[in-house]
Amino acid sequence: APVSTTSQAEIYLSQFGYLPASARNPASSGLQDKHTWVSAIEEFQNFAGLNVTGELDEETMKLMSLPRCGVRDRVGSSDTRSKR
Amino acid sequence: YALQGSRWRVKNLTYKISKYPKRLKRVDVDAEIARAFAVWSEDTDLTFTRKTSGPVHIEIKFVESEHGDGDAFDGQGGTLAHAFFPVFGGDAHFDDAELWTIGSPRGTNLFQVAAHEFGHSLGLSHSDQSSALMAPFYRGFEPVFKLDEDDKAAIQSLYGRKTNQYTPTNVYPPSTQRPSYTPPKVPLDGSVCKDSKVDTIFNSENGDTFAFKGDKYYKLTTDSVEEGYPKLISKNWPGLPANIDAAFTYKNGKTYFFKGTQYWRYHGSQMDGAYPKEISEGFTGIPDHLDAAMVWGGNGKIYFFKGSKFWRFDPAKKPPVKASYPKPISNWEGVPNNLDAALRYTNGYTYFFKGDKYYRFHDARFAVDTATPPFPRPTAHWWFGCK
Repeated sequence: APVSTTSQAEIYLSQFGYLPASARNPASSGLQDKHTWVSAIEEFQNFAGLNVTGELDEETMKLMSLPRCGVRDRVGSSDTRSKR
Repeated sequence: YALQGSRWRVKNLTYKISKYPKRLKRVDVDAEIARAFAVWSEDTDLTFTRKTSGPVHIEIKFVESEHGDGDAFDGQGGTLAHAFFPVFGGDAHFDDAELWTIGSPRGTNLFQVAAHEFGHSLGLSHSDQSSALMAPFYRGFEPVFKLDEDDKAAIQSLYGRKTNQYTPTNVYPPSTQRPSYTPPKVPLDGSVCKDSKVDTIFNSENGDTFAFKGDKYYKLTTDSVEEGYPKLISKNWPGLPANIDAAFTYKNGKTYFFKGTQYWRYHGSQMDGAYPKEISEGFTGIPDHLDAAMVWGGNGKIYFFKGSKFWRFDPAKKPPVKASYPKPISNWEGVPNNLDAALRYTNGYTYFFKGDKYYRFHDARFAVDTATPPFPRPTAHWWFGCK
């Protein structure tokens, strides 16, 4: 489903490692401080080769809607999914 | 490129497909998955061997929505697949809600997504190079696939450069350098060892490979010629004459045979209607007295070869042969004119046969493959198991 709202973008950014995993929980959405939110968008835009505006602009939302691989872009120690 | 931080300590890896997609033939999925793994063997000493049971390094599954790893798939579009890094087991899961396709701009190309996911299974993270295979976004069907330098640098940083000049052992025909290789039994009458020129080679619907020569045929299995061959063509394909010019099996499961001005259609061993018919009737735009024919894995279209020219036939198009055909066979870099046979083998590679030699074609480079020993290679040894 196309990413068309801020909360969907928040879930997307959390799913792929730009926001803390907790942001995937709808109950906690909107709890990001401004700085965390803007730098998450900037980091995604930078990784995806978009203009780094920090804004959730149309280009960015469109790219978030593309079919893609489900593995996080930002793989840190938090990526603890195990095989089983 | 980016590395996750783990890699396999061994380079000879095994895999199995424990759950197949619901819309594709297993034999086609096997071939595409083998091709996808072969992408990572090109520039390293990694080898990938398919097993059908027991413990393996990489397990592959086509599943939908929640499937037991806490990372549910989301239906068509969105997330297409995911894979685990070596430290987490290396498995690869594909969302079977997607329309997985082979050699087609429709749906989602299985080969491209699988090659990407196996990059994760080997320890690669996503790259921010949009041209790299390891970029996270699906770029749509690419008929001619080429691994980006970024991807090559990534995989070689984990597993080193290629030192053995042989291609991965999971590519048929088996290479004699494998210690456990036992030369297959020489065909009963041995004649094909003295004269290994074939009339045609094709795959049946269920993935068997047959070579025709005169009024006889040989059944080639994964590492040898089946015991008890050659047999008479007319025994297995009643009504089919000897000295066939060309043959292929199309995705409708039917096998088409061509000789002179006529063609026959079979479903398995049964003639599929009133045949023979005139080639001009059923394959408008295709000449008579063909040299070879095949269904090319790069796009699923049918290619006919005669003399120094080739034609592309697309049954879904009107007309099925564009006015721009025929084109010179020299477009297929390194492939000679006046072929005897052409085959897209179940390992996903394309092979051309002429006289007693054969050529393996690298679809991504669109040229005859470079390997050691180089191509052309003797057909007798590599396909019929002769000494």
